Amino acid sequence: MNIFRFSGDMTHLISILVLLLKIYATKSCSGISLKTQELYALVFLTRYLNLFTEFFSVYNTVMKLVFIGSSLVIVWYMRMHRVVKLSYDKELDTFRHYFLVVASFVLALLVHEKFTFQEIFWAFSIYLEAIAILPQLVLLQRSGNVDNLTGQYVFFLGSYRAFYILNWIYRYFTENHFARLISCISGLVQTALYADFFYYYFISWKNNKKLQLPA
Amino acid sequence: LREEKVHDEL
Repeated sequence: MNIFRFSGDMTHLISILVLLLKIYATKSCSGISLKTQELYALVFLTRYLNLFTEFFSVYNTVMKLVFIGSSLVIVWYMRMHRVVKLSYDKELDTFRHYFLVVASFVLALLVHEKFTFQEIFWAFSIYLEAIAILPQLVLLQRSGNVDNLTGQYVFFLGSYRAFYILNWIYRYFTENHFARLISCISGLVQTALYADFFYYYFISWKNNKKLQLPA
Repeated sequence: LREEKVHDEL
């Protein structure tokens, strides 16, 4: 464990707490893409298949349970909660995210570390996470103005993988055997997808204006 | 020996 990875995990945790705060405090999920939340639940469920077979540390296991649990709770809130589900932007959140799932699975069948059940699903979860934010970014552009908590949620979610990239660079120089090409390339793609959001987020912060994404 | 790959990251 290094400071970059720990910072990345904490930033990821903060993004989830901000999202839970927004939904719980405002009893609204307007501006949040249910499809992105469903994709993230799938990402965690397929990535942590080794949850009960490989033990690394209490921290590792606890964080996996937190990520799986929170993503399922958020999906439940947005689908089932009698008040929250009324504020879901159903007509705006129309990204066909099934294509993202199929594309990631096909790519995982082609590019993986080993052709084993766990490795295929691990690679699938890495590829899917890289593009899971697309429905959310599209929804933000369509819904025009972004409320603060939603903007902060996307900002922290985008930042965490950037910390992981620093972690991979650090591990590359400190651990001779470290080789994790799949994560590095997917992580770069994932962070790059947030680039324009970060730009508009920084502009709105600098000018102290509401975050506006161009349609 | 191919190093055993461990997914120790989240």
